Amino acid sequence: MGEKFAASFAVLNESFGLVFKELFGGGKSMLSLADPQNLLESGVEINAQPPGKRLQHLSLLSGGEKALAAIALLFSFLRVKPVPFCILDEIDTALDEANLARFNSYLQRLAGKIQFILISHRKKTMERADMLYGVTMEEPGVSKLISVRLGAATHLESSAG
Amino acid sequence: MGEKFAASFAVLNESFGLVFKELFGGGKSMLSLADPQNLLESGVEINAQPPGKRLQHLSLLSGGEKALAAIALLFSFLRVKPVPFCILDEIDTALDEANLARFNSYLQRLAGKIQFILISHRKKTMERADMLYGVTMEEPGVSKLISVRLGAATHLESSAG
Amino acid sequence: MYIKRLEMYGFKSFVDRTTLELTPGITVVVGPNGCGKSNIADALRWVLGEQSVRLLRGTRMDDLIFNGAASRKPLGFTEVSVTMDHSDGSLGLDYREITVTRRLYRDGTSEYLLNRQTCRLKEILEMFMDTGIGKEAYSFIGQGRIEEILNSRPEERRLIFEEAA
Amino acid sequence: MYIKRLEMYGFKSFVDRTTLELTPGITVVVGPNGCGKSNIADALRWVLGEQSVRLLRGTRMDDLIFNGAASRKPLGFTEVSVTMDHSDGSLGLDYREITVTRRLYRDGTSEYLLNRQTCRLKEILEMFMDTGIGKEAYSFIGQGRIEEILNSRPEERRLIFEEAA
Ligand SMILES: Nc1ncnc2c1ncn2[C@@H]1O[C@H](COP(=O)(O)OP(=O)(O)OP(=O)(O)O)[C@@H](O)[C@H]1O
Ligand SMILES: Nc1ncnc2c1ncn2[C@@H]1O[C@H](COP(=O)(O)OP(=O)(O)OP(=O)(O)O)[C@@H](O)[C@H]1O
Ligand SMILES: [Mg+2]
Ligand SMILES: [Mg+2]
Repeated sequence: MGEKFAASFAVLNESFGLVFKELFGGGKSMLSLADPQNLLESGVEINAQPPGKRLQHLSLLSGGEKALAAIALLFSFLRVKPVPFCILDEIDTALDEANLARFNSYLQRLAGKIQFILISHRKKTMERADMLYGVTMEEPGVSKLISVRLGAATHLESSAG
Repeated sequence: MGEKFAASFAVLNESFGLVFKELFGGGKSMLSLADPQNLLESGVEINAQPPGKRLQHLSLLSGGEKALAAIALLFSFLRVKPVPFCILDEIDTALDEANLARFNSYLQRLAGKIQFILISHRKKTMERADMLYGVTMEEPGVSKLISVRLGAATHLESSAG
Repeated sequence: MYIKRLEMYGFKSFVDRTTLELTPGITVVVGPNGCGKSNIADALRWVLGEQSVRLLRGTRMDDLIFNGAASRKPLGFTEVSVTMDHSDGSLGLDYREITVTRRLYRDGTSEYLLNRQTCRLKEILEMFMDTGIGKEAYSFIGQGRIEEILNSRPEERRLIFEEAA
Repeated sequence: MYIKRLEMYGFKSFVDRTTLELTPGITVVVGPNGCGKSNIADALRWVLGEQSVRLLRGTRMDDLIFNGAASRKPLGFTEVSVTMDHSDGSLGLDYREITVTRRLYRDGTSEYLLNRQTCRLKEILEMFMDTGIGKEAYSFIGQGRIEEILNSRPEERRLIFEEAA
C-alpha cells in the first residue's frame, strides 16, 4: 500500500515538474513527502520556483503565480489519471497575458483526452473554444442561453475583459 | 453607547443603500441588526438585491455581484468616515465591463476626499489614473519601477487584460 | 466518454427549459456578471450526484429551484438531465449512451433516473466511482477555488494525491 | 492629508532603492504576474505599522528582507520610508510633512523613526489611532480579499461597523 503510493507519487512528481515548466516557461517545482519514513500517512509538500526566482515558500508567490502553480498541479494530475470531463469556472482570471497564453496552449494539448467546459471572460481563452455559449439575462432574473459564432466572440470579451 | 451606535448605523445603512444603487445601476440593499434589542452586541446582517432580482441570501449572488456588493460596503464606509488614503489590490478583477465602468465613476467621486492607490490589470481602471506606475522584473527576481505616460497605458493592458 | 448534452428546467436562474449541446473538445461559456454561467456548472455538478449544498453555493437544497423573478412565479421543482456518449464502455455498462436525470421538489423529495429508469442516488454514485467524475478539485474547480488546491494542509493534500494515484 | 512619497530599500523584490512619487489623486500600479505590485502595497502597510506577518504574506518577519536572486546576494536589512503631506494638521501634530521610517535587520531587531528621530512603534501606532489609516478592510484591501468584507460573520462585521461609526 505504501509502496503503491510511493510509485504513483514518483509519477505525479515527475508530471508536476514537467507541467510547471511548460506553464511558467521555465523554473522548477517539486513535490516532497513531509515524512518519507511514513509512506502510509505522510502529508505532501509543494515547492515552486518560478523562472529566475529562488525556491520559496508557496505563500511568497504572487497571486497570479499561485493560480498558475495550482493549475499546474491540477493539470499534472489530469495527465497521469485523466478524468473524462473537467469543468473549470474562471480559473484563468488572475493570469497575465503571457501566462494565459501558455495556459491555453497546454489546455489544448490535454483537450485530446479530456472534455473541457470552461467559464471565462478572457479573450485568449474564448479564442480556443471549439464551441462558445453566451449566457444573458435580458429578462431580469431569467437566464437565457445563446450559442455564439467565434467571430462574434472577440466582441463579447468587451463585455468582460 | 448603544444609542451612538444606532445613530451611526442608520447613517451607514443609508450610505450603503445609495452606493449600492449607484454601483449596480439599480436594485436595493439594506443592513440590519441581527438583534435590534441588543444594540451593544448585535451582529450586522447584509441584504443585497441586484436590479431585477429578488432579495436573496448573499451566498446566492454571483462572483462578480459579491465583489461589487463588497466594494459598495467599503465605499459606503469611506463616504461616512473617510480615511486619508486607501490601497486597493486588484479589487476590480471579477467585474464585467458594465460594473467596472460604474465602479470607476464612483471611485472618481470619492477621489476628491481620499487618495487612492490601486493595483489593477483592467484597462478602464488604468484610464482613470492621474499617475500610472509600471513594475517590471527584467532582471529575474528584481523589481524595477517605471513611471508611465497615459498614452502607453492602453498598450500595457495587453500585458494583462 | 464525453458529455453530449445538458438539459435544465427550473434550475436556479434557468427557469425555462434550456439545452446545451456540447462538443467533445473545448466549450467556453461567457457572459456578464450574474447572468447564470456558474449556475450551469452547478447544474452539472448536481445532476452528477453532488450532495453538498455548500459546494452548490446554497444554504438549503431548495435554493436550487427557481425562486421567482420580477414577472415569474417560483417553481415547485427542478429537473436536470445529462446525456453522455459511452461508446468507449469506460464505465463498464452496456449502454452506448447514458442519461442521468435528477429531480428535486420543494418538499424535499428527490427522484433519480438512469436512462429513464428510476434508480437511487447510490447507483449513480457507484457508476462514477473511481473515475474522478464529479470530484471537487479534480473534475470540478469552482469559481475562486483554484488556489485552494495549494492551500490545503499537507495531510489534506494527501487525499487528493491518493485520488490521483 | 496624503502620501507624497514611498521609498523602499531591500523590501522583498525591491532590492534596489526605489522611490514612488504619489499624486493626491488616483495612482494605478500595473505589470505582469509576480513583478512586485503587491509587494509595494505590503511595503506601505508595513511602514505604517503592520505587525501581522500573515497580512504581509510571509511566514516570518525576515521574509520581508530581500532574500536574493540569480545574480544578487540576500541583504542584511530592509528600510522603508513614507512621507505624508500634513498641511491639514489632521493628525494633530505640528509638522507640515511627516516621514515615518521602519527598518528591520535579519537578526530581528527593528528601528522606527518619525521625521528622522528614533521612536517606538507605539508612537507611530498612536499617531494613526482613530484615523483608520493602515486598518485592514478599510484603508487596505489585499489581493483576493475584497469578498471577505461580506464573508465575516455578523458579529465580526460588527467590529468593522464600530470602526466606521
Ligand atoms: N434558485 C434561484 N432562483 C432564481 N435565481 C437564482 C437562484 N439561485 C441563484 N440565482 C441567481 O443566479 C444569479 C447568479 O448566477 P451565476 O452565479 O451563475 O452568475 P455568473 O454568470 O457566474 O456571474 P459572475 O460572472 O459574476 O460569476 C444570481 O443573480 C442569483 O440571483
Ligand atoms: N523577501 C523576498 N526577496 C526576494 N523576492 C521576494 C521576497 N518576497 C517576495 N518576493 C518575490 O516577489 C514576487 C511577488 O511579488 P508580488 O506579489 O508583488 O507580485 P504581483 O506583481 O502582485 O503579481 P500578481 O499580478 O500575480 O499579483 C514573488 O515572485 C516573490 O518571489
Ligand atoms: Mg460565476
Ligand atoms: Mg499581486
